[in-house]
Amino acid sequence: DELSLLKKLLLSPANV
Amino acid sequence: DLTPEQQSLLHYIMDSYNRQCIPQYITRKLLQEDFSAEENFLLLTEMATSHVQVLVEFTKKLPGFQTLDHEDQIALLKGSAVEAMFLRSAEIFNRKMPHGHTDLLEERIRNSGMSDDYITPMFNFYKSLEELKMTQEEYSLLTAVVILTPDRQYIKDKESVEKLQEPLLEVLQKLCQVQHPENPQHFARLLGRLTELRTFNHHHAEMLMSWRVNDHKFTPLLCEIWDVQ
Repeated sequence: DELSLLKKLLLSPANV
Repeated sequence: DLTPEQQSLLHYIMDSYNRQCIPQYITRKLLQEDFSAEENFLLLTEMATSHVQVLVEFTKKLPGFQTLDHEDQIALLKGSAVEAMFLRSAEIFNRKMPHGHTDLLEERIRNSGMSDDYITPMFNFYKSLEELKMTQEEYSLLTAVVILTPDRQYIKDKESVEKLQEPLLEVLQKLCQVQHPENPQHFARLLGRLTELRTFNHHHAEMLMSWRVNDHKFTPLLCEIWDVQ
């Protein structure tokens, strides 16, 4: 299944 | 006193917690949008969505979180989101927001279609935290402790989560002794509030159902983190 939104947020680089 | 390692852990958590905040353009809407139940619902769900993004960014930076299994990371976020958001909202009401905005935000929550059965306990909880006179350090550490709670549903490697939570609890306990010497029960009372947060978590799904005025939709991110269809 396509990456869940949470997974996308978790995998994205930490933003300030 | 706190050891040098504990001092740096505390500063790191505080700094990461304070860096994340809901963007100005959303909080500005608090003052501008009109006061219909529909507008209030949309504005509050927009704020909650931004709140979740803030929470994820804070969580990603928690010491050791990135070493956990990905599925456990998701399970921790989903299991703690409601509780962490209640804590953050309590801080916003009790400490952060300029006085005028607090009244506006409360006004909007009370006129957004949510049932009083949920609104009254929510504001009582915020008040109970205000009475504890929690410091910013305590809010940030308690939020980190809530997120790294090992006994959430679907967590496979509870032990690893417990190892990440323990040092935070130790710092929080010492901090309470240092910041509230007149109240040796302060740490225990903080932990007592975690039990209350669990109760909100258990009733959250019903609250959301009562909140869905005219079958409005929640945003995709809220649906995912709150497990709403």
